[in-house]
Amino acid sequence: MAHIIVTGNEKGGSGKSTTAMHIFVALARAGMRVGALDLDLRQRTFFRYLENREAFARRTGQQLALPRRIALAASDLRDRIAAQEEEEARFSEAIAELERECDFIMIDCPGSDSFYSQMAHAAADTLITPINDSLVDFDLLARVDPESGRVLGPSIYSEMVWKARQLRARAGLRPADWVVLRNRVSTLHARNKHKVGEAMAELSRRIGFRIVPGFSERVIFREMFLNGLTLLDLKEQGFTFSLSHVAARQEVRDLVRALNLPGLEK
Amino acid sequence: MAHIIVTGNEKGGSGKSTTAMHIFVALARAGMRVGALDLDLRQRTFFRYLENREAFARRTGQQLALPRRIALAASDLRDRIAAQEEEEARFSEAIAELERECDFIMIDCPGSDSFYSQMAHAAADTLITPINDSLVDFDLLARVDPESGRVLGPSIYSEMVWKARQLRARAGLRPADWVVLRNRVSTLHARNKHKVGEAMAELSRRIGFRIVPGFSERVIFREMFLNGLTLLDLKEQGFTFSLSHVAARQEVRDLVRALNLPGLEK
Ligand SMILES: Nc1ncnc2c1ncn2[C@@H]1O[C@H](COP(=O)(O)OP(=O)(O)OP(=O)(O)O)[C@@H](O)[C@H]1O
Ligand SMILES: Nc1ncnc2c1ncn2[C@@H]1O[C@H](COP(=O)(O)OP(=O)(O)OP(=O)(O)O)[C@@H](O)[C@H]1O
Ligand SMILES: [Mg+2]
Ligand SMILES: [Mg+2]
Repeated sequence: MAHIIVTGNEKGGSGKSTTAMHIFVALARAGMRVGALDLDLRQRTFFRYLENREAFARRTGQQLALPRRIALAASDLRDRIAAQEEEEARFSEAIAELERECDFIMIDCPGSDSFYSQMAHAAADTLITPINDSLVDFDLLARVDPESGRVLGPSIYSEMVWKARQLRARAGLRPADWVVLRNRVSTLHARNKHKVGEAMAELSRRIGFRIVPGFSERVIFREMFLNGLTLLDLKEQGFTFSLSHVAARQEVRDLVRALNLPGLEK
Repeated sequence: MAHIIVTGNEKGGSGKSTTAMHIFVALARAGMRVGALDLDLRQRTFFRYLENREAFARRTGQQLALPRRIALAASDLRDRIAAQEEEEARFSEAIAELERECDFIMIDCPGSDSFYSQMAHAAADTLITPINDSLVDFDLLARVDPESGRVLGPSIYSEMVWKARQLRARAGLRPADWVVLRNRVSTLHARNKHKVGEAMAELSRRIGFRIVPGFSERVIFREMFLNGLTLLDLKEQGFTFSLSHVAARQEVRDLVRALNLPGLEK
């Protein structure tokens, strides 16, 4: 039985693919066998990052950890229900295939509520939701009273997660661990961060997710995309570490530790 | 005939809704009659921003410009082709309705290639594509050679725009003005910005868009979402302007001027 980790957030650009890539590299470097699915079928940011990594390894003759990847195609049946049945079969087969040989399966979701994404949300043992430090992003988790800053009620993405939880419970699986992390956090703007932070804390109590340490806005999280490298790989690349790099590495380690994943050293 | 402005980018979180809101307010303050469609049917960030604005106006007794909005629903027909025909009818009716009384129609697209989004891309007189200062975002416009930094070929979003252009040409409409702007630009990280900038310049020549001044990463672009206000509204709100605010306002003005919209003073 592989432990399934899903990065999900219907809000675009919250950092799902970036988080998926960095968690993959952290797990691989810890000696775990990792499988991967990229459910963002058109953009494929996570798989593109991995293809760049594979190409870099070939070009430089280096060894770089890669996950066992399975590419899923959308069904092109015209009938919506028949298309979903076909996709459900493809999804289950891919999971079964990866579970044979992997300790972990990393699944990156699109910024939309596709059927594949809904299935991944139900299959997740650990669901990771990155969110920008922004009331605009927060609006997809919950509506907030403009005057009191209090949470008024869940909104579209929380409802999606809720539906997935019900499906999961009905399938007799243990509840997922839903973790939310703030991403692209600026080192400034205390007032705005405070507002988002307060609303997050209140919502976490109400709808049952826990908040884990996230990532600051750092160009190192994206500047090596073309080579498929992350800051975790830089030891072998012989780089001199800047202060920002050391801080970034700590952010990734703090996240991985906070995930409490089975089989990982503390 | 209304001039149709569309914010589009399949990449999530590039700044479509933020840009749509600020352009709307700039046009309204210039005395233009503006209509609006929000094609992100689930997230509805743009319409949520406008609903917050309407609520703020009611709460405070203030007058605040609002666009004429039409809400479009997804078709729930099971057959994909029949569903698209239904959506095509709804889209055309909404445009025809708004054209009767508006100088401009502001259409915000989702971060996915929905059928409504495809239609908007063909209907656009001005197509605005915001993009993060990131090779991860750029990957949806074009593939880049990791060693030379040269553009290898168009990718998924460029192809979507291309298809829309062909549809538009076949419908006998004048070519759209495709503008790309960089958003959430940090004041640091010259090397990464240079790489993205070079690739953008090369691609703009190859696939025919022009690059216009964009926005820096500034919390003022998002911190008033709950009240539906933008920095352009702050004059009447009696705020004291910070240096960042003055700079932000100049960024919005520079963008609007660069759009060369009909009927607007230079
Ligand atoms: N911590 C960070 N620091 C700097 N840049 C970041 C960080 N996290 C994400 N980014 C950048 O922000 C943008 C959005 O990130 P990413 O693509 O990972 O989000 P996503 O949720 O997968 O988006 P989508 O909804 O399109 O799938 C990308 O340009 C990425 O490089
Ligand atoms: N220039 C900016 N400065 C600061 N924050 C910004 C800026 N532009 C956008 N943001 C923030 O970045 C996030 C993404 O912006 P936005 O929602 O406008 O993107 P989008 O392209 O409409 O996303 P989606 O694909 O989900 O529709 C939001 O949290 C928004 O508040
Ligand atoms: Mg992604
Ligand atoms: Mg949007």
